[in-house]
This record gives sequence, structure tokens and C-alpha cells, in this order.
Amino acid sequence: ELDDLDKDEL
Amino acid sequence: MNLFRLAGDVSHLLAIIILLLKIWRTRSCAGISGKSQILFALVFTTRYLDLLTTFISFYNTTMKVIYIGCSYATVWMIYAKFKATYDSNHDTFRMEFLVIPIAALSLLVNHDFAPLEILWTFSIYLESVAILPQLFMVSKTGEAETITSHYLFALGLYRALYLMNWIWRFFAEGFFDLIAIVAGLVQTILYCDFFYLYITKVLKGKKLSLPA
Repeated sequence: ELDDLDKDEL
Repeated sequence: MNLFRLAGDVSHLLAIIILLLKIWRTRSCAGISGKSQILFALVFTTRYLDLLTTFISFYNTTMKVIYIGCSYATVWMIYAKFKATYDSNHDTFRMEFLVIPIAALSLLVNHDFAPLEILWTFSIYLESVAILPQLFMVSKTGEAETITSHYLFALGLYRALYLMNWIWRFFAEGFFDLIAIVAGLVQTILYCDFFYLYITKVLKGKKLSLPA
């Protein structure tokens, strides 16, 4: 689930 | 992507461009903290290392590259191109007082003990306080040029808009990232005093000056 961390935000 | 997030990104971009243009057109970086700009360059570098590993979207990649490029260009203008105009006597905040504790904190409190994740966490924590040398400089000299005030306002507004974005996302998607939210809250609170001065003085056409 940690792979799903959202890094889309700047 | 919701409207708050987009407005936040635009505000952030605007802040960066206002600063670059101010320095370039006046050929001077007077009143600007080189240390805050070094910290922001460090923030972008450590946060956007995923440019090398993950492709998210064209928008994401473009913005990241612009932010990194502009922040290094700003540092270069302050410490090389327009070095003679850099007010180092007033830029006396000690960067290590921020960087070292934050490096320790990001090792202790993170989502996952992995190199990229720790660097991302470091960048989130560091960003929340990276403006302190600049605010310290303004309080030391007791004033800021109007254009510098616009820069600070756009930069402060960006994280405030991200907070709205996170509230939106919590209700719309059930998403929340505690590290980003707490750091974003700290970051926005640091600007509150400045927001007050900006609204009561700068927007009424006066220069930002602090009472002696």
C-alpha cells in the first residue's frame, strides 16, 4: 500500500 | 486535479516567476534572501528525484522541471550574476539550524524507510520552514519592496490553496497525507503575520514596512 503514495502533487 | 490544486500550482509558479523577473529586470537581488532560495532549490531537488524513476503526467513533469530550473536560475543570479547587489549582511539566518533537525525528523517520521521516500519527506518538512531566512531578513531590515511582497504573498497563498485542496480531497476521495497536511499547515501559519501586513498595507498602495 505504501507504493500507492500520491506523488502527483507538487 | 481540483480547482484549489490548480490555483495553488499557478500561484506557486507565479511566485517563482515574479522573483526571477524582479531580479532580472532590476539587475538586483537586494532584499532577497539567498539562503531561502538555496533551501528552495534543495527542496525541489530532493522532492523531484522521482523525475528519474516515475512518469506521472506531462503536466507533472513539466511543472517539476520548471520549478527546479527556475530555482537554480534564481540561486545563480543571487550568488553569481548579480552577486554585487546581494545583501549578505542582512541574510544571516543559519541554514544548518533548519536542515539538520529536519534531516533527523525525516529519518524518524516518514511513510516508508526508503531513500526516495525519506528525501521526499525531508523536502516537505524543509519547504514548510524554508521561507524563514527571507522573513527574518524582512524583519531585520524592517521593510520589503512591493514586488518582494507580491512574491511572498503568492508563495504563501500556494500552500494555503493546497490546504483547501487536501480538505477537498479528503471529502471527495477519502485521501489524506498527514505529513503533507501538518507541514502545509505549519508553512501557511508562518505566513499569517505577513498576509495581515500585505492586506492592510501593500494592497492599499503602501510599501511594506514594520513598526520600529
